[in-house]
Amino acid sequence: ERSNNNFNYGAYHSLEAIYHEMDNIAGEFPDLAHRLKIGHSFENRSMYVLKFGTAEGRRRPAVWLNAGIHSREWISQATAIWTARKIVSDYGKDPAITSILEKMDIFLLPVANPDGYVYTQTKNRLWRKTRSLNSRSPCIGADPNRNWNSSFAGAGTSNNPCSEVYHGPHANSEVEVKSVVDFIQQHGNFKCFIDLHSYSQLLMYPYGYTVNKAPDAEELDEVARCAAKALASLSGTKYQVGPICTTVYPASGSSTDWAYDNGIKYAFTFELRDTGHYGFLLPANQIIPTAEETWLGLKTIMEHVRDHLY
Amino acid sequence: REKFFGDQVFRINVRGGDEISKLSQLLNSDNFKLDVWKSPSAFSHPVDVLVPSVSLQPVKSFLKSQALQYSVTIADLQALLDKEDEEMQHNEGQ
Repeated sequence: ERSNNNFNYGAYHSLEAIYHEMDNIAGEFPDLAHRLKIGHSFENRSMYVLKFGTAEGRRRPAVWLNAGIHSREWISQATAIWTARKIVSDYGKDPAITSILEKMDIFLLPVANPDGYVYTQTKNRLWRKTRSLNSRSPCIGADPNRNWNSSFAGAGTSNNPCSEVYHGPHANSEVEVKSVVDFIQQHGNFKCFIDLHSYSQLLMYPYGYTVNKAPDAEELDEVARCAAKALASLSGTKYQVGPICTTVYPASGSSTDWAYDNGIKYAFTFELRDTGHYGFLLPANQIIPTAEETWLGLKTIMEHVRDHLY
Repeated sequence: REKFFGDQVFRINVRGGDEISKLSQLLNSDNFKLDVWKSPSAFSHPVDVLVPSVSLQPVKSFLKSQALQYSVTIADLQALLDKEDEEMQHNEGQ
């Protein structure tokens, strides 16, 4: 079964299929990849990450790759599982990823919002939020990218449970968010956090909650520009680069801002391909081209982190 | 499963704060049950909005009255969803 490898990376998959493939990858490369359960969703679905690492040691410098936090952005989850296969395939062959993994571990969470993802496949393709219940409203779910403890309930969020940017009753109220927060805080040595979204072709860095420049904005801008250039080198896909707040709009309580404010200097958000014709419904035949170009951007960032560990 | 028969996605071009402000009136109104796919942004990027079929006419009228340029980027959302679904099922079968 493992040698056949029937998983089609150029197609969208169910949660079960993604988790199965994560297990396959870990099984095929036991010295490099491990599937870890980091928590569960509101509806009690497991949350799995793949940890890629070449050496024992629980506190090696690490990178967190986050995907699928907004469930309807399917290209994010699809890019993530492709990236997982890419990492294990290229280790030992590509000098860049080989040297990155010699120095750091990579943690990849392909489906940060499992309940939302299942809901998009069974009930409503355009669902964005979690599926948690609100005690004072018939509306369901909070925006998991407004629920982090970073200027929680600030600009760009809503206290209306029916809003697509409802921040939730309190920071980390969404168990999916709390699972990631707890893991990262317990680990204590993450140096890089990258969140994959769609769509707009943007590569952004903190802050989302204020127009004030982050202390490391200049360096982050330079890294992001190099990453965007690398990404564009494959198919010419142009990304705009800048801080979240002034590139798009104010967005408080976001994962990237939380990561930065908690000592993870290299914090970025990708908004993946926008062809102008499909929105969130990017056709499956664009998965592999999107993932391939995104990988170049991710590698550029990780190489910089490798060379600038702090 | 929720269906989106007749629903369309508009890409609305906004140039500057004045047009963003006009568009925000529309987006903030509950009357048309709009789903914002890409929000108004600092760089006057286009705004993508899912418009339910029942709201197509009034939204078009509003945009015209405010001289806001737009194009229909997805004319048949349900057709796109059906195609996506078909591809997934085909892949699962294979």
